[in-house]
Amino acid sequence: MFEARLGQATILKKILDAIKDLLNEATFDCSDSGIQLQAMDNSHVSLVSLTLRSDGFDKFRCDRNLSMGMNLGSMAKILKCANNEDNVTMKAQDNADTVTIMFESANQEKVSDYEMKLMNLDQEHLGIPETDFSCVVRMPAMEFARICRDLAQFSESVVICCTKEGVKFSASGDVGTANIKLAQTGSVDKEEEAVIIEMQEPVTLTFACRYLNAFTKATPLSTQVQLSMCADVPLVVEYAIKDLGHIRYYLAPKIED
Amino acid sequence: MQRGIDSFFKRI
Repeated sequence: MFEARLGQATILKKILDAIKDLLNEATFDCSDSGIQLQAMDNSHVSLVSLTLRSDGFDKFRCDRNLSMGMNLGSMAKILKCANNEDNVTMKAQDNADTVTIMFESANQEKVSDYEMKLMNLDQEHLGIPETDFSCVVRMPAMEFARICRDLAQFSESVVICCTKEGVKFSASGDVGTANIKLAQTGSVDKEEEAVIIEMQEPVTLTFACRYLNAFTKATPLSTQVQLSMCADVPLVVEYAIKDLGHIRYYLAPKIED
Repeated sequence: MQRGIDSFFKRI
Protein backbone atom coordinates (compact mmCIF):
# COMPACT_ATOMS: atom_id res chain seq x y z
CA MET A 1 0.00 0.00 0.00
CA PHE A 2 1.23 3.46 -0.95
CA GLU A 3 -0.36 6.64 0.35
CA ALA A 4 1.05 10.16 0.30
CA ARG A 5 -0.84 13.25 1.36
CA LEU A 6 0.05 16.91 0.94
CA GLY A 7 -1.77 19.80 2.61
CA GLN A 8 -1.91 21.89 -0.53
CA ALA A 9 -2.43 20.76 -4.11
CA THR A 10 -0.63 23.88 -5.31
CA ILE A 11 2.78 22.33 -4.47
CA LEU A 12 2.07 19.31 -6.68
CA LYS A 13 0.79 21.59 -9.46
CA LYS A 14 4.00 23.62 -9.32
CA ILE A 15 6.15 20.47 -9.35
CA LEU A 16 4.32 19.16 -12.40
CA ASP A 17 4.63 22.53 -14.16
CA ALA A 18 8.38 22.35 -13.48
CA ILE A 19 8.84 19.04 -15.31
CA LYS A 20 6.09 18.64 -17.89
CA ASP A 21 7.74 20.79 -20.58
CA LEU A 22 10.81 18.54 -20.52
CA LEU A 23 9.21 15.16 -19.92
CA ASN A 24 6.15 13.51 -21.48
CA GLU A 25 6.16 10.70 -18.98
CA ALA A 26 8.20 9.72 -15.96
CA THR A 27 8.50 7.06 -13.30
CA PHE A 28 7.85 8.07 -9.69
CA ASP A 29 9.88 5.71 -7.52
CA CYS A 30 8.29 5.45 -4.08
CA SER A 31 9.98 4.02 -1.00
CA ASP A 32 9.70 4.64 2.74
CA SER A 33 12.18 7.53 2.36
CA GLY A 34 9.92 9.36 -0.10
CA ILE A 35 9.41 9.84 -3.82
CA GLN A 36 12.22 10.06 -6.39
CA LEU A 37 12.04 10.78 -10.08
CA GLN A 38 14.92 10.75 -12.51
CA ALA A 39 14.43 11.18 -16.23
CA MET A 40 16.17 12.57 -19.29
CA ASP A 41 14.32 14.83 -21.70
CA ASN A 42 13.48 13.36 -25.11
CA SER A 43 16.68 14.69 -26.69
CA HIS A 44 18.88 13.31 -23.87
CA VAL A 45 20.48 16.74 -23.36
CA SER A 46 19.18 17.35 -19.84
CA LEU A 47 18.23 15.28 -16.83
CA VAL A 48 15.56 16.03 -14.24
CA SER A 49 15.98 14.71 -10.71
CA LEU A 50 13.19 15.25 -8.19
CA THR A 51 13.38 14.29 -4.53
CA LEU A 52 10.39 14.55 -2.18
CA ARG A 53 11.19 13.38 1.35
CA SER A 54 8.58 11.31 3.20
CA ASP A 55 8.85 13.57 6.27
CA GLY A 56 7.71 16.52 4.16
CA PHE A 57 4.29 14.95 3.55
CA ASP A 58 1.34 15.33 5.93
CA LYS A 59 0.96 11.58 5.72
CA PHE A 60 3.26 9.09 4.03
CA ARG A 61 3.04 5.33 3.89
CA CYS A 62 4.90 3.04 1.52
CA ASP A 63 4.92 -0.62 2.55
CA ARG A 64 6.77 -1.87 -0.52
CA ASN A 65 8.94 -0.05 -3.03
CA LEU A 66 6.78 0.97 -5.94
CA SER A 67 7.60 2.42 -9.38
CA MET A 68 4.72 4.32 -10.90
CA GLY A 69 5.11 5.26 -14.56
CA MET A 70 2.89 8.23 -15.26
CA ASN A 71 1.88 10.17 -18.33
CA LEU A 72 2.51 13.74 -17.18
CA GLY A 73 -0.06 15.19 -19.58
CA SER A 74 -2.72 12.99 -17.96
CA MET A 75 -1.51 13.99 -14.51
CA ALA A 76 -1.70 17.67 -15.49
CA LYS A 77 -5.34 17.20 -16.56
CA ILE A 78 -6.15 15.71 -13.17
CA LEU A 79 -4.31 18.39 -11.21
CA LYS A 80 -6.19 21.07 -13.13
CA CYS A 81 -9.29 19.76 -11.33
CA ALA A 82 -7.87 20.67 -7.91
CA ASN A 83 -8.15 23.96 -6.11
CA ASN A 84 -4.80 25.25 -4.89
CA GLU A 85 -5.70 24.94 -1.23
CA ASP A 86 -7.22 21.44 -1.51
CA ASN A 87 -5.56 18.55 0.27
CA VAL A 88 -4.18 16.04 -2.20
CA THR A 89 -3.67 12.32 -1.57
CA MET A 90 -2.05 9.81 -3.94
CA LYS A 91 -2.86 6.17 -3.31
CA ALA A 92 -1.90 2.89 -4.95
CA GLN A 93 -2.09 -0.75 -4.00
CA ASP A 94 1.05 -2.90 -4.24
CA ASN A 95 1.56 -4.04 -7.85
CA ALA A 96 -1.37 -1.92 -8.98
CA ASP A 97 -1.72 -0.68 -12.54
CA THR A 98 -3.56 2.46 -11.47
CA VAL A 99 -3.01 5.31 -9.02
CA THR A 100 -5.81 7.24 -7.34
CA ILE A 101 -5.43 10.97 -6.81
CA MET A 102 -7.91 12.45 -4.35
CA PHE A 103 -8.65 16.10 -3.61
CA GLU A 104 -10.45 17.31 -0.50
CA SER A 105 -11.56 20.88 0.06
CA ALA A 106 -10.38 22.54 3.27
CA ASN A 107 -13.83 22.19 4.84
CA GLN A 108 -14.05 18.54 3.62
CA GLU A 109 -17.35 19.28 1.89
CA LYS A 110 -16.06 18.45 -1.56
CA VAL A 111 -14.13 15.27 -2.19
CA SER A 112 -13.10 14.20 -5.70
CA ASP A 113 -11.03 11.26 -6.82
CA TYR A 114 -9.40 10.43 -10.12
CA GLU A 115 -8.02 7.06 -11.08
CA MET A 116 -5.18 7.17 -13.57
CA LYS A 117 -3.67 4.30 -15.51
CA LEU A 118 -0.02 3.66 -14.80
CA MET A 119 2.50 2.94 -17.56
CA ASN A 120 5.37 0.53 -17.76
CA LEU A 121 8.24 2.80 -18.64
CA ASP A 122 11.56 1.26 -19.44
CA GLN A 123 13.61 4.14 -18.13
CA GLU A 124 17.35 4.12 -17.74
CA HIS A 125 18.82 5.32 -14.49
CA LEU A 126 22.04 7.28 -14.54
CA GLY A 127 24.51 7.31 -11.69
CA ILE A 128 25.43 10.89 -10.89
CA PRO A 129 28.89 11.17 -9.32
CA GLU A 130 29.68 13.65 -6.55
CA THR A 131 31.43 16.67 -8.06
CA ASP A 132 33.60 19.34 -6.44
CA PHE A 133 32.23 22.28 -8.34
CA SER A 134 34.49 25.19 -9.31
CA CYS A 135 31.71 27.72 -8.81
CA VAL A 136 28.40 27.66 -6.97
CA VAL A 137 26.12 30.66 -7.48
CA ARG A 138 23.00 31.30 -5.43
CA MET A 139 20.71 34.00 -6.74
CA PRO A 140 17.05 34.99 -6.78
CA ALA A 141 15.11 32.47 -8.90
CA MET A 142 13.07 35.23 -10.55
CA GLU A 143 16.23 37.07 -11.58
CA PHE A 144 17.62 33.92 -13.18
CA ALA A 145 14.34 33.38 -15.05
CA ARG A 146 14.40 36.97 -16.26
CA ILE A 147 17.99 36.68 -17.51
CA CYS A 148 17.30 33.41 -19.37
CA ARG A 149 14.18 34.88 -20.97
CA ASP A 150 15.94 38.09 -22.00
CA LEU A 151 19.05 36.44 -23.44
CA ALA A 152 17.08 33.85 -25.41
CA GLN A 153 16.05 36.70 -27.73
CA PHE A 154 19.62 37.11 -28.93
CA SER A 155 21.00 33.62 -29.31
CA GLU A 156 20.31 29.94 -28.91
CA SER A 157 23.21 29.78 -26.46
CA VAL A 158 24.17 31.59 -23.32
CA VAL A 159 27.71 31.80 -21.97
CA ILE A 160 27.98 31.80 -18.18
CA CYS A 161 31.25 33.15 -16.85
CA CYS A 162 31.80 33.04 -13.11
CA THR A 163 34.64 34.72 -11.24
CA LYS A 164 34.92 35.77 -7.61
CA GLU A 165 33.72 39.27 -8.56
CA GLY A 166 30.47 38.05 -10.00
CA VAL A 167 28.69 36.07 -12.64
CA LYS A 168 28.22 37.19 -16.24
CA PHE A 169 25.60 35.85 -18.66
CA SER A 170 26.24 36.61 -22.35
CA ALA A 171 24.50 35.91 -25.63
CA SER A 172 25.66 36.86 -29.10
CA GLY A 173 23.76 36.68 -32.37
CA ASP A 174 22.54 38.56 -35.44
CA VAL A 175 21.24 41.49 -33.38
CA GLY A 176 24.51 41.93 -31.53
CA THR A 177 25.75 41.04 -28.09
CA ALA A 178 24.04 41.06 -24.71
CA ASN A 179 25.87 40.91 -21.39
CA ILE A 180 24.28 40.78 -17.95
CA LYS A 181 26.60 40.98 -14.97
CA LEU A 182 25.57 40.27 -11.42
CA ALA A 183 27.90 41.17 -8.61
CA GLN A 184 27.93 39.30 -5.34
CA THR A 185 25.68 41.24 -2.98
CA GLY A 186 27.24 42.92 0.05
CA SER A 187 24.60 43.06 2.73
CA VAL A 188 20.95 42.47 1.92
CA ASP A 189 17.91 42.86 4.12
CA LYS A 190 16.26 39.82 2.66
CA GLU A 191 18.15 36.56 2.24
CA GLU A 192 16.09 35.67 -0.84
CA GLU A 193 17.45 38.72 -2.69
CA ALA A 194 21.10 37.78 -2.20
CA VAL A 195 23.57 36.81 -4.91
CA ILE A 196 26.22 34.60 -3.33
CA ILE A 197 29.20 33.12 -5.15
CA GLU A 198 31.42 30.38 -3.82
CA MET A 199 34.37 30.07 -6.18
CA GLN A 200 37.30 27.66 -6.16
CA GLU A 201 38.39 28.67 -9.67
CA PRO A 202 36.81 30.73 -12.44
CA VAL A 203 34.73 28.87 -14.99
CA THR A 204 33.20 29.71 -18.37
CA LEU A 205 30.63 27.39 -19.94
CA THR A 206 28.10 27.57 -22.78
CA PHE A 207 24.55 26.23 -22.53
CA ALA A 208 21.45 26.03 -24.71
CA CYS A 209 18.94 28.75 -23.77
CA ARG A 210 15.87 26.63 -24.43
CA TYR A 211 16.78 24.17 -21.68
CA LEU A 212 17.64 26.90 -19.18
CA ASN A 213 14.26 28.47 -19.93
CA ALA A 214 12.55 25.11 -19.42
CA PHE A 215 14.25 24.79 -16.00
CA THR A 216 12.94 28.20 -14.94
CA LYS A 217 9.41 26.73 -14.99
CA ALA A 218 10.38 25.68 -11.43
CA THR A 219 10.66 29.33 -10.33
CA PRO A 220 7.33 29.34 -8.40
CA LEU A 221 8.73 26.58 -6.15
CA SER A 222 11.59 28.59 -4.67
CA THR A 223 12.80 32.13 -4.06
CA GLN A 224 16.42 31.17 -4.76
CA VAL A 225 18.11 29.02 -7.38
CA GLN A 226 21.55 27.45 -7.14
CA LEU A 227 23.81 27.04 -10.18
CA SER A 228 26.75 24.65 -9.77
CA MET A 229 29.41 24.69 -12.47
CA CYS A 230 32.65 22.97 -13.30
CA ALA A 231 34.60 22.78 -16.57
CA ASP A 232 33.41 20.04 -18.93
CA VAL A 233 30.68 18.68 -16.65
CA PRO A 234 26.94 19.31 -16.66
CA LEU A 235 25.53 22.43 -15.04
CA VAL A 236 23.29 21.71 -12.03
CA VAL A 237 20.34 24.06 -11.56
CA GLU A 238 18.71 23.39 -8.21
CA TYR A 239 15.46 24.67 -6.75
CA ALA A 240 14.70 23.78 -3.13
CA ILE A 241 11.10 22.83 -2.34
CA LYS A 242 10.59 24.14 1.17
CA ASP A 243 10.31 21.42 3.84
CA LEU A 244 9.79 18.77 1.14
CA GLY A 245 12.85 18.29 -1.05
CA HIS A 246 14.33 19.68 -4.24
CA ILE A 247 14.32 19.55 -8.01
CA ARG A 248 17.64 19.44 -9.83
CA TYR A 249 18.20 19.87 -13.53
CA TYR A 250 21.44 18.71 -15.15
CA LEU A 251 22.38 20.27 -18.48
CA ALA A 252 25.23 19.13 -20.71
CA PRO A 253 27.43 22.03 -21.81
CA LYS A 254 27.85 22.96 -25.45
CA ILE A 255 31.32 22.50 -26.86
CA GLU A 256 32.99 24.16 -29.82
CA ASP A 257 32.30 22.44 -33.14
CA MET B 1 27.97 21.31 -30.54
CA GLN B 2 25.54 19.93 -27.99
CA ARG B 3 26.69 16.90 -26.03
CA GLY B 4 24.20 14.41 -24.65
CA ILE B 5 23.74 14.26 -20.89
CA ASP B 6 24.11 10.46 -20.95
CA SER B 7 27.71 10.84 -22.13
CA PHE B 8 28.58 12.29 -18.69
CA PHE B 9 26.87 9.79 -16.41
CA LYS B 10 27.07 6.02 -16.23
CA ARG B 11 23.98 3.88 -16.66
CA ILE B 12 23.11 1.93 -13.54
